[in-house]
Amino acid sequence: TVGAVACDGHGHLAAATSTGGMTNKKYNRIGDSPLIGCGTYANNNTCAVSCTGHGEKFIQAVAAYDVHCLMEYKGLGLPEALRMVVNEKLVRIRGEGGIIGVDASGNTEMIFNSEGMYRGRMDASGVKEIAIYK
Amino acid sequence: MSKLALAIHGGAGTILRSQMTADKEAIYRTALDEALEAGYKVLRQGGAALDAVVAAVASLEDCEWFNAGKGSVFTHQGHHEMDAAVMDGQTGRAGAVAGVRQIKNPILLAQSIMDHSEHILLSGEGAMAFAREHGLAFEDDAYFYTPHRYKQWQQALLEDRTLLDHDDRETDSDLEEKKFG
Repeated sequence: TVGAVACDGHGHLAAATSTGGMTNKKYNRIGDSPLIGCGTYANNNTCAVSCTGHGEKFIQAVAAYDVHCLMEYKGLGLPEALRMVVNEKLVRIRGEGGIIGVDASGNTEMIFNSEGMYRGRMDASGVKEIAIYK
Repeated sequence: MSKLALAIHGGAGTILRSQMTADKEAIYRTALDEALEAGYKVLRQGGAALDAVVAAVASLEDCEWFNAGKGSVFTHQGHHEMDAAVMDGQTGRAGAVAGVRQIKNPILLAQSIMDHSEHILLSGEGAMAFAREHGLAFEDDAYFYTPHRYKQWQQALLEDRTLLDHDDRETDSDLEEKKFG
């Protein structure tokens, strides 16, 4: 699975996710990636997020929309909302994977609970980071 | 005050240290860098966040080492079924596609569904018909064939397992740790 989130010069947010699914899957199984609110979500008031991992668990958790809700209704910042969803809610249901996000101020966050991840980020303050975590 | 920002991911899963060679890591880093540059170029030129994320994801879809687009894994039947979604935070508009085959860039199809239909999610043959009507690029099955994905599929068939992204483990006991059956 691959994905991206962005904040543009007008403060507008967007998220995109794309995947080939799981090796050897049957029955036209689909995961969270194409399901708005599960694997992908964006709202200018809060955040844009893209998920990767064990899709069934992200569907169960309504993970992407949950990040938005924690920010909008509970007033959490993006890092805390991501931490609650990835490290608490998903962990409780043994959901492996992670989420990248950007908030309305252009702050990016990436959080994973799996063993490996590929990621990158770039912003107007000069940050450019590419990392492969093992 | 908002600042231009872009973040990307190339999936999650297991990367065994023993199997991540310097050459392979360099390939991944280059692909991630190209995707970042493709997306950020849109932002730098005053483009919309929506177009930036689509550009970044399309770049990753074109790399055989990520599980999307060209690098998609094999299904049980030996096909490549792809899913994608895009959402605009300004308007709440969204487009998504599920279970499509032979579409070169599913993220472009998701964007086209968002822009040119009254629907949000199209799937399977219907989504592919929509893609043909709107001029999306198709590729034959050979485009999506990669030796490492084929090897993963054969091993998964042997073990009757489904595997998450990037799971390059090759032994029965390794696969046992990753079954989601």
